[in-house]
Amino acid sequence: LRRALNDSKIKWYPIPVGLGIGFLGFVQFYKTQARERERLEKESSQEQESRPRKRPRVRPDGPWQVQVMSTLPLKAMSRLWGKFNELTIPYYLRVPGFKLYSFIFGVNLDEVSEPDLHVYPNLASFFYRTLKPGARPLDPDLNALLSPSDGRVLQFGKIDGNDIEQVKGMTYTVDALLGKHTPTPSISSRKSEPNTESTERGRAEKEQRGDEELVKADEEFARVNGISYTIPNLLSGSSEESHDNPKIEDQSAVHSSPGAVSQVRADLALAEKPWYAASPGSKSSLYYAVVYLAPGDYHRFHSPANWVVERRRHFAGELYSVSPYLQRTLPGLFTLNERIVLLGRWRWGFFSYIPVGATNVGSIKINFDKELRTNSLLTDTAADRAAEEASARGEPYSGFAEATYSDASAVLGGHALRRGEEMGGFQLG
Amino acid sequence: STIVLVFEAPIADPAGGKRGFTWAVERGQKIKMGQALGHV
Repeated sequence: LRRALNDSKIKWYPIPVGLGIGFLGFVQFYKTQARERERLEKESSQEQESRPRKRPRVRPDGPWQVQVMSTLPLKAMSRLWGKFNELTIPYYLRVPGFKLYSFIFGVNLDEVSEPDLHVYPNLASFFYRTLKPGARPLDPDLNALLSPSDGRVLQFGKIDGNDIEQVKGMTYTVDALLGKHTPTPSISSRKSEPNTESTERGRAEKEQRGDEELVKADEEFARVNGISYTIPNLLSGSSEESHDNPKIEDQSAVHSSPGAVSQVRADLALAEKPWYAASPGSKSSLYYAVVYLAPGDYHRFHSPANWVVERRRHFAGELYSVSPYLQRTLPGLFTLNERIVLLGRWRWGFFSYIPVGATNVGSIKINFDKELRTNSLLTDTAADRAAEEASARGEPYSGFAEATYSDASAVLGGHALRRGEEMGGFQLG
Repeated sequence: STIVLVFEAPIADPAGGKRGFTWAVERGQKIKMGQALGHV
């Protein structure tokens, strides 16, 4: 044995790198599985001790790729990706770097408002670039519903009942997408003329505050766009306490007068009826459209019509990729991902606008909502806390944090958006 | 990333001579911000 050890010749061979990476990936996968199994066992034992449950982690079904994805820490990866893309790129690497990115993802640099690419310190700021004025002319027909962004139309159609029609494996219910308790008044009063009484009151209040032009501008906006005043006693200014509704109390961004709060509560109560089914005999229906933004597309989004956004619901979900492939293979993907549901009304009744985040573009920015933070640890902990409090109260967790918008003139009952106006955008990570 | 629009719009009523919402796009079509998705 000693001779064999001493005399035999040792020859070194290189191990293929791919094999090494594969092995590390397998070890990581095995560790994640074991940790997940341990956590679930611990969680079930804790449940026995009837400790209030954390926000339930949704486990989507789907092919093995989806199963693998559902074990990955997607939000953490997204935040890491965002941090990586905020690293400053050396000055002389910026132009070749952004040109390479543009070549790979098909970005049209002629449209970018800033001709000197050195101005963009990192990929995150280049990703959130603006376009030259006039690069996106609006369709001249004022009755047209505009595309909110660059991208590809993945699906569109009419909504019958609660289910959005089954298109290539993609089904989701409207309740799951928008959240239950969506206000019906905005539908029921779709044809009503603006009730002058509440306008009078609004004007009186505003005049007290001496802001005549603002009132006139908002009234003109509502009149020209045929947007009815759906929350009539928004202006009631009733003396009811605005904080006795725990759900609203939790919301970080409630910009409303006490009267609005009482009305929101009334809305919630009214909304017990399913809102999505237009009342029998009405001459309108619900429609939907899905626009997918590819990595090279212009990632700021705009208002597709003149409308008033009344409230927003922030679902702090997961961040699966929303590529067309995963949209086809993971049913109900949009009900899982982090998204902002903006609810409001336009001239024809109910209107909602839902930007949905993804792993690489997890941050959704709404220009007129300063308090909104998406894809942040704060959001997750707030959602977990809300879930625990809801289960402690014995209520089901609604799954979203809600806030309402009001206008300074107190005439529209929400934030007015004009067609083509920039509303916000998606940011890396 | 993706943007979903869910909205209410009138149904065409040929008898009453009222226009309804009609789509102006195809599935899978590339589109630019500001182009029409549909018309009422």
